[in-house]
Amino acid sequence: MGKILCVANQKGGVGKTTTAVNLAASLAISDQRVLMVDLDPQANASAGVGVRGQDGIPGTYELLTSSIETVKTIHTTELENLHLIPSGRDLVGAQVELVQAPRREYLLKNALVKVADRYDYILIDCPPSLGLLTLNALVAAQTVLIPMQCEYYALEGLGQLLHTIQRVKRKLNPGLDVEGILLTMFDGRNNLSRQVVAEVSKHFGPKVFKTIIPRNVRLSEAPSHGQPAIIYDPRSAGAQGYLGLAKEMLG
Amino acid sequence: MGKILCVANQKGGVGKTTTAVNLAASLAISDQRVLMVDLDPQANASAGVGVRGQDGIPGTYELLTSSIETVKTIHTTELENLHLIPSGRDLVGAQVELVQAPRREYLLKNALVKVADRYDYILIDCPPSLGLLTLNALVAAQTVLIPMQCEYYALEGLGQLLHTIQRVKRKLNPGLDVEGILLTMFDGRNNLSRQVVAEVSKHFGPKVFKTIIPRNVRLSEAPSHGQPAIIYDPRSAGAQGYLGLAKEMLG
Ligand SMILES: Nc1ncnc2c1ncn2[C@@H]1O[C@H](COP(=O)(O)OP(=O)(O)OP(=O)(O)O)[C@@H](O)[C@H]1O
Ligand SMILES: Nc1ncnc2c1ncn2[C@@H]1O[C@H](COP(=O)(O)OP(=O)(O)OP(=O)(O)O)[C@@H](O)[C@H]1O
Ligand SMILES: [Mg+2]
Ligand SMILES: [Mg+2]
Repeated sequence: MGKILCVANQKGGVGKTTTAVNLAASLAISDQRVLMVDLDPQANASAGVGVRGQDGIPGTYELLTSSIETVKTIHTTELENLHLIPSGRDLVGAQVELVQAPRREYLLKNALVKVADRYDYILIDCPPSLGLLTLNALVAAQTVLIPMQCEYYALEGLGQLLHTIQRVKRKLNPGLDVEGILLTMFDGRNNLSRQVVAEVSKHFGPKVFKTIIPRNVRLSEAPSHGQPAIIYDPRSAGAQGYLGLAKEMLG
Repeated sequence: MGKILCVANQKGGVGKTTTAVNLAASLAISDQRVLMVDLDPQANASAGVGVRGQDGIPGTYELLTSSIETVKTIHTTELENLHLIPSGRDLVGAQVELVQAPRREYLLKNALVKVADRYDYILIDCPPSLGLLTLNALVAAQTVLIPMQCEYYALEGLGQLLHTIQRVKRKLNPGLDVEGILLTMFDGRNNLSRQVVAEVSKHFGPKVFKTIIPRNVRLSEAPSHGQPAIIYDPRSAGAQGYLGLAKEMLG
């Protein structure tokens, strides 16, 4: 049974999608069979692996709001071991549509368990909020990977997220745990970055990944080519960071 | 009657809060009476002007979910001409609580018109989503200021946002217009920044502010001191950017 992991943080722009895409790709080239689930209506993770949200291809919206078979929403990508359930604009409306659905927090979990044994890892990219979509991911997942920008506002939001994870663990998903906190966009030249790293390591020590992802422009260029950075420029500092994270996770 | 302007973009981390805080402060020191409304449960805009969300002080949550008088939610800040309606953690639950409320999209508008004549500008900082909170801001506002990071994913999200603004204009707020698109975190050393500026200017020409905000670490340090950058370090490139934006808006 594959490990289901969600990449979540309600603070915007901290590197959730960049982490989901590049970690998924790094695991895939390390001979792991990986399924990435794009749960963000912005569909950035889908674009990051070159899958444009053409209307008519089923994805996470259909998975949550209809009785479509899970396998019918799975698409291949350029990487052999990496599959994707894409997102689209219609997912924006899902939050409101699902409020009345029975057992609305379990919809994603019930859909993913049907295919979990075909994969070693299932990675879910979450939108920047603690709404029903992220809640579905926290219920479906065994662990949460928390990307955290080395910035002050990102530090402020960490408490709120850990509070929400504990509540989900108590009420909906007792097995939920934190996979780790990943420091992203680290810029060694500025004090703020170093202060945030020191602060997070002090408070969360063992839960913080040893791998720290540097600020690296190749990571932000790669999506415009529809490729993960580890394919677009494998020798870049950003790609090397994510390859290191995959090694650290595989142990 | 003060001009009500919301700072919105569902893409996370593009500089919404940094823009709301520094533009509000720049207008306040240019002798404009300004009210900033923090509509994001993360309460970053509140922290950015030094107002910590202690439990017990009423703010946007009470404004939307109870019959509290609007003036009772207004707090002063270090700057004489800048007032704030703060946010807090309880706002996370508001999205779900309000789904059943009658005329749920007009709650903020009805609350703000009661105090609009006391201010020259009312600036609303929005969370990174197109949910009920942002919808309330789009209905209450006369114009939308759209901060846009000079990055590929931010460019992708612009279409979805403009689509939503048109829908709100048609169905709920016929007077709604785009105040302008503000390019943020511009880094002249990298190609991607220049490409995004060229692309946005080509497609949206007259709607793009001439002022471009550079990437500047003083902007991200200021919130840890609870001050806008124009107070924390007025001569920094970031602060100068926002002072220039205020001048451009005041004409
Ligand atoms: N280490 C890095 N170095 C440089 N740029 C980065 C890095 N990581 C991410 N980026 C860029 O920063 C922006 C924000 O990252 P990303 O979109 O992955 O964050 P997110 O948390 O998924 O955002 P959202 O909250 O909107 O979902 C993107 O334009 C991305 O390309
Ligand atoms: N021009 C800039 N130069 C450097 N850093 C910046 C700049 N503008 C914003 N930042 C920093 O980048 C991060 C994201 O900015 P900010 O929080 O204002 O974005 P946001 O759109 O409000 O995010 P969210 O989507 O979470 O509400 C913050 O840590 C902020 O301090
Ligand atoms: Mg994302
Ligand atoms: Mg913000």
